[in-house]
Amino acid sequence: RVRGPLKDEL
Amino acid sequence: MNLFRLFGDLSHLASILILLHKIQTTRSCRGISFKTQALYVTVFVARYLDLFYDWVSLYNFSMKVFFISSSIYILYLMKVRFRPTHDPSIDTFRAEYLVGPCVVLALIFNYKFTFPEVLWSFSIFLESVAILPQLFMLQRTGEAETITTHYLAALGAYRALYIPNWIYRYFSEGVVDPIAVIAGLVQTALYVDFFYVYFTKVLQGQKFELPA
Repeated sequence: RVRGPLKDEL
Repeated sequence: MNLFRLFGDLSHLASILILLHKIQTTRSCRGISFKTQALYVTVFVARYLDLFYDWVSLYNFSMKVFFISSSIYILYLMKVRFRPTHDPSIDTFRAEYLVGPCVVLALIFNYKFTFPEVLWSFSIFLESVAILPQLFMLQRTGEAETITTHYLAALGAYRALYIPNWIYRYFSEGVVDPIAVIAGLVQTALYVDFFYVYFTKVLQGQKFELPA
């Protein structure tokens, strides 16, 4: 699992 | 992109169009919290400035441009164009009590201690509570125009739809964003009370009125 910001979300 | 997120974003888009429609047709911003709207501008500017240096997709880019520009336009409508219809005396929630703690939280909880990342975290935390001045105003006046409740319902639906989107992405892509998820759960929880009245009254054709 990758933890981190989902920068493709708005 | 999954359907939850797509419909969430469309719901967000719809909420802003409903709000613009309400202000334009009634030529009034009565019942709308200026503080909440100003907080949304802060949220969008803080989070979406990456549109100048990070390309994701045309969809992502256009949405960001729309959210920043429409939120600023709404402030203009409230502060300039329909200024006399805005009554600051009922918009009394202290917004600084929201901004301050969000700055502190962002400094503690972020994915990297860099300016853009702290700013990103800050925008996530601030978005989760930005609706409070609006809900507080609703609570204070005890009633709302039906169109205003549709605006809030669309905004709440957008947040609610992001939750199944995260669950879906966790299983299908193996990615998880704990900061966004926790802030998102808090944000959605804030709407529970509102949704209860919205479903039991407004959607049954009654006026949005809170029990005295």
